[in-house]
Amino acid sequence: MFELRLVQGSLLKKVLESIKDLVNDANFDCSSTGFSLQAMDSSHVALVALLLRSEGFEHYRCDRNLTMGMNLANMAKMLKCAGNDDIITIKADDGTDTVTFMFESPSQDKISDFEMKLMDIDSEHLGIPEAEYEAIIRMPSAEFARICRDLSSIGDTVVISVTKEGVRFSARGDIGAANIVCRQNATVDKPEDATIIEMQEPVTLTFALRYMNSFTKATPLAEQVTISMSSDLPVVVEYKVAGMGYIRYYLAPKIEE
Amino acid sequence: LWLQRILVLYFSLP
Repeated sequence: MFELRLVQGSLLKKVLESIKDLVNDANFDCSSTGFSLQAMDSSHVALVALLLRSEGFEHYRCDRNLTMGMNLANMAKMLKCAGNDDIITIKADDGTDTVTFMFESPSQDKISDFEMKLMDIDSEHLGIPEAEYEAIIRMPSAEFARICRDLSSIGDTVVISVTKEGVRFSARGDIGAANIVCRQNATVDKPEDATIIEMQEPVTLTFALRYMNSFTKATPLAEQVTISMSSDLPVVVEYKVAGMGYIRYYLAPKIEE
Repeated sequence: LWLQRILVLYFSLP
């Protein structure tokens, strides 16, 4: 039997909104560690890794490891039926091919349950080694989303370049070119407004903006985003999930031939 | 010409 209960159900709604456009079907892995997912987009260019640790839930029971294959669009449809203040419980019994989502209003006067069919999904689980990154940028997530959105009206790709001057986001297209430079700014009133750049080596990498824009769907989850880059490695764009885990997006760079 | 690489060039399949 598997059961988890999350009082702040809106977190789960936001998590689904953050991954459903990138991935159609995915296996959720349930273990004593927590509720996790690793899935690639259909073109194998981007990967999303989600971890919600068991300690982060008000109740978490996982008698044995379980993989639940779900269609994310359908799961998002069901979670949309939960109110933002609702408590969400996810339940699956051993040997059944369904999962139940239960939503309780804060005052307990409305309780709904939605049952969804599970799927068998053949998924390739990639081994992602721990890496030391040459440059790590921490910045306000809304600022990063704004930059990706603005640059996608200029071009299809973004060049991200980290030097000791700061981080430069550049795009070029038929109508012209754009450069946005963010400098380190640690002297802000609120830590969530800070931009911190840790650089061992200067790095310049090029990425498809379509994917970056899709990653920024996670912006409502966290005030800050962390972008980790090394030459010729996929970038990691990470959003923390309220002290209980993270969503990490990996994106392969474009290489000039 | 820009070539879009895929993730399996960087990460291993089990």
